[in-house]
Amino acid sequence: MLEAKFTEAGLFKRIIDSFRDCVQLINFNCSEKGIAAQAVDDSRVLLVSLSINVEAFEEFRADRNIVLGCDLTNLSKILRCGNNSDNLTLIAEDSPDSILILFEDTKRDRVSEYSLKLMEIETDFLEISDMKYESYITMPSADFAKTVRDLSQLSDSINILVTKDTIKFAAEGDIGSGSIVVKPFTDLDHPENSIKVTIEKPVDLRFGAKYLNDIIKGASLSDTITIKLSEEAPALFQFDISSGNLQFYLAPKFDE
Amino acid sequence: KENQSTLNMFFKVK
Repeated sequence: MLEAKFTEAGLFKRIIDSFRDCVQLINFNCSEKGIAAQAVDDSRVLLVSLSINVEAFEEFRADRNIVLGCDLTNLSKILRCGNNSDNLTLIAEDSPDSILILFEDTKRDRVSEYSLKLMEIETDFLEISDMKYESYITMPSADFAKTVRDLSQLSDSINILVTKDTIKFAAEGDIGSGSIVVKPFTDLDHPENSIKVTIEKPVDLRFGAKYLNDIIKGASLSDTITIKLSEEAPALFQFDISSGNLQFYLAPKFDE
Repeated sequence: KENQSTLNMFFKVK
């Protein structure tokens, strides 16, 4: 049996909202470690990998491995029925064909209960071996989101160029071109505003703006984003939650 | 001309 209780429904809602536009169907794998999920978008360019560790829950119990196959459009319909401040509990039997979603407003003694039908989702699983990256960036997620939104107006590709002391985002299109250059700095009073760059080798990569616009939806989960880049390999964009993270792996574009 | 790569080119499918 699975019983997973979030102190605030808002957290689970924000997690689901962060990737429901790029993947439709997903298997949530529940185990004694928590809840994990992986899905690839239809074009097989963007991979979403979620892990919510046991510590992120107020209460967590999974007696055995349980798979919850969900249509995210339907799941988010139900999640919208609860208030962000409600307690949210997911309850499922060992081999469930539906999941119970319970919202509790503890102040008003109000309980609402929904049941969502589950699906059998057959997907292949991409094995991501420990990747070696050449550049690491940590920066405010809101800054990254604005950069992506601004540059996507110019082109359907965005370049990320990292050198020792500079990160340059650039786009070039029919109407013109644009670039945003940021440099590492440390904000001691507000560490989340700091920009950190670690490089072993400079990288220059190009990504589809459409996919970067999917990724920045994760900015509501975390004040910071960590980006790991390697020449000629998928980049990793990571948002940390209280205990766990949401990762996006994005395949780059190449010049022919 | 630019080409979009896919994840299958980099990761093993299980």
